[in-house]
Amino acid sequence: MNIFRLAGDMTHLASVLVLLLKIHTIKSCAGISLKTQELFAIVFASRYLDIFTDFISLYNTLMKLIFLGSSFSIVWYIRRHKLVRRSYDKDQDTFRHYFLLLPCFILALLINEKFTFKEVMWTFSLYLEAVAILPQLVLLQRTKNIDNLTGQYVFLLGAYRGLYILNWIYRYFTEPHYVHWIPWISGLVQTLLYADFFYYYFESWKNNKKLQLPA
Amino acid sequence: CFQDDQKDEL
Repeated sequence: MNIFRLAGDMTHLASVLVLLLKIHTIKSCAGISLKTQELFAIVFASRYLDIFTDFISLYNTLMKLIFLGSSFSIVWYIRRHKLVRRSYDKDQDTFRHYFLLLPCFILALLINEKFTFKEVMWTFSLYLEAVAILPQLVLLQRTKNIDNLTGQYVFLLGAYRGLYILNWIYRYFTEPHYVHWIPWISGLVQTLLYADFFYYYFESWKNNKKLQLPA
Repeated sequence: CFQDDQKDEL
C-alpha cells in the first residue's frame, strides 16, 4: 500500500460519507443523481464478488463492505425514505442509465483478461464505473444552485480517481510485472470526465463564488 | 499470477 493508494481510498471513503451525512442529517438528496448512485451500487456488487471467497486483508474486506453498504443504503434512502424521496428531483435526473449498462457488459465480454464469470463481472464493473458519473454531471449542469456538499462530493470522487492514477504510476515503477491496461484505460477515461467539473470547481473556489456549471 | 496483484485494489 502506497501513500497515493491510501489517500485515494480515503478520499473515496470521504466522498461517500459526505453524501450519506448530507442525506441523513438534512434529509435531502437535492442535486444528487439516483441514476449514478444505482450504477455505483451495481459497480460494487459486480466487482466485489470475491469478498467471501478471496481474503486479501482486513482493510480490503472492511472497505469493500463499507462501499457495498453505503452505496446500497444511499439508493435505499433516495428510493424509500419518506422525506428524502420527496427531495429527489426526478424530472432533472433524466439520463438513460440503462443505455450504459449493456455496452459496458458487451465490452466486458469482448475485452477482458480472462473469460470467466468473476473476471468478466470485474471488468464490467471497471467499464461501468468509468461512465457511472455521467448522470450526476448532467444533473449538476442542470442545477441552478449547486450546494456545497454536492460540489464537495463530486470533487472528492474526482480526487479519488486522480490519486488512483498516481498509485498506478507508482506501482508500475516499484512492482515487477505491474501492467494492467483495462483498469488503466477505463480509469483514465473516468478521470477525464471530471476534468471539466474540476475547472469550474477551482474557478468558483478561487473567486470565492458559488459553484455553477455552464449549461 | 499477473492478474491478482490488481485485485487488492478497491
